[in-house]
Amino acid sequence: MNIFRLFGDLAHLASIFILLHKVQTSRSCRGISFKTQALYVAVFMTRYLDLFLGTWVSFYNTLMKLFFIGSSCYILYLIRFQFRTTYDPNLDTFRVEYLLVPSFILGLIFNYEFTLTEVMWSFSIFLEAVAIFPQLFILQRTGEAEAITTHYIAALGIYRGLYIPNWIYRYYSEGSVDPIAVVAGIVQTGLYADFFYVYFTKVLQGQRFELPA
Amino acid sequence: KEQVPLHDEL
Repeated sequence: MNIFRLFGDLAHLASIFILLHKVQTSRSCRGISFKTQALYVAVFMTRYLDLFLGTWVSFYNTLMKLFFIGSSCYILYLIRFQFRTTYDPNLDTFRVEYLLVPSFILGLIFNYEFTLTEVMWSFSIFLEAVAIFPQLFILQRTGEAEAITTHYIAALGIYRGLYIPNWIYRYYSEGSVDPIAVVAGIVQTGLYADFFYVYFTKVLQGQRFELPA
Repeated sequence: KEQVPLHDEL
């Protein structure tokens, strides 16, 4: 554990709490992509298969995994049931098969061992890299977003961004490199570039999140 | 056989 990974994980936790706070206080999931949230459930379920296989990393690791699975399922429940009427499926139209199929094929090709758990792990890494697309697509379509929704996306982007110095640190301190995670992670972080540009120049200056026409 | 890295990150 190093400070980059710890703060990265904390940003990830924060993103979930921001999202829950947004939905609970506004009693609405307007502007939130059910598809992105469903993809995160798929990511956690396929990546954390080791929870059920007895691979023990640490108490922290297990606790966080259980939290990510539980909270992501709860968010799906909120969108699908509790605040169902505030969800607009006509805005959330990104075709998830364009993300699922290529991620699965990449998982079959690039993995550390051709076993179910390792292929699923790789699949989850590739899928997580692109799972934000339906959410960014809603942002693109509506051209604007509530500040709190942008804080949620920013926290996710910070989490991914901090994993990069974490890998650099681990390379020097442990000599370890995880090429699959690193390549997918760099791509994933890159996807937030445009978003962060608008976030820093507008939202953090107190203006509305509005995409240039 | 190639060593599978321990997936200790989240």
